[in-house]
Amino acid sequence: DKNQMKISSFFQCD
Amino acid sequence: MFEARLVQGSLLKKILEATKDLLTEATFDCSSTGMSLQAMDSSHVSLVSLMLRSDGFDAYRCDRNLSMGINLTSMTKIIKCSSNDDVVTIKADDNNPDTVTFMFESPNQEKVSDFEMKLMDLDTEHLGIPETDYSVVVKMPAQEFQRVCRDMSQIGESVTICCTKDGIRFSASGDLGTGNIKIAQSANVDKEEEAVVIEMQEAVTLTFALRYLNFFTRATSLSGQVSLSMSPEVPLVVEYKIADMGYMRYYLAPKIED
Repeated sequence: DKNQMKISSFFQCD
Repeated sequence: MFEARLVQGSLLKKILEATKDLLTEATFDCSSTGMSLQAMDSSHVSLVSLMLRSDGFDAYRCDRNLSMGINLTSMTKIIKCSSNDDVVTIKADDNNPDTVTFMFESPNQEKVSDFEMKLMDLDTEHLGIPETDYSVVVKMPAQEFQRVCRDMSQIGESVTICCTKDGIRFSASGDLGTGNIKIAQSANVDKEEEAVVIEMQEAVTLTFALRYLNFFTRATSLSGQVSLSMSPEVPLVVEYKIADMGYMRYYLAPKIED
């Protein structure tokens, strides 16, 4: 789904 | 040495039920603070965050920090061997770091079982979740939220959630038509669990995949209430409190409007 954003684009790796 | 005893052992069944559609394996991090888990689903669209504080256990000992890589399907098979009224103890021994033991004791102590499960080497990323002041926090009965998600998924794959001070509106559209469910803030309620409470700084409208919201509602048995926290263009947080112990939180990335 091209409209679905990824959670990893909001939260950075520790 | 790690040992955590939970008189309300059925809680573990509920927690596993609440993760089963999203995760197949995860790392449980154990420390003196408690047991926690953080993992993304395989598509990296949502994130599950579980916290069980040490003071919520009936006995808790964690001599050093421990990360247990767990196959959740295997753990579910083992936990299903417990009865709902069993006391469950989770044990890990420093001398045997590749396994974890689950012990189930019947309330009258006449039946005691132990199951040793192999741990996995998991290379999991840990994401830092920033403290956020959300524009809207809605608290509503967890069963009501489950019903709304189920009903909306009859209509479409996505739901648009629009929250104003008057209430929260869920909208979906699809081949058969459209549907809207509007829930107003409770005027007055006798029972806190039945209340719909909206704390709002600014109105927010966001769209989410119902597939994931329906997965989240597997946690409904954990809590009478659910809270939905939203701000423009950031992930939704769906939180089920686990009484006196912690929480099960789900983060879901929004969908971009066409």
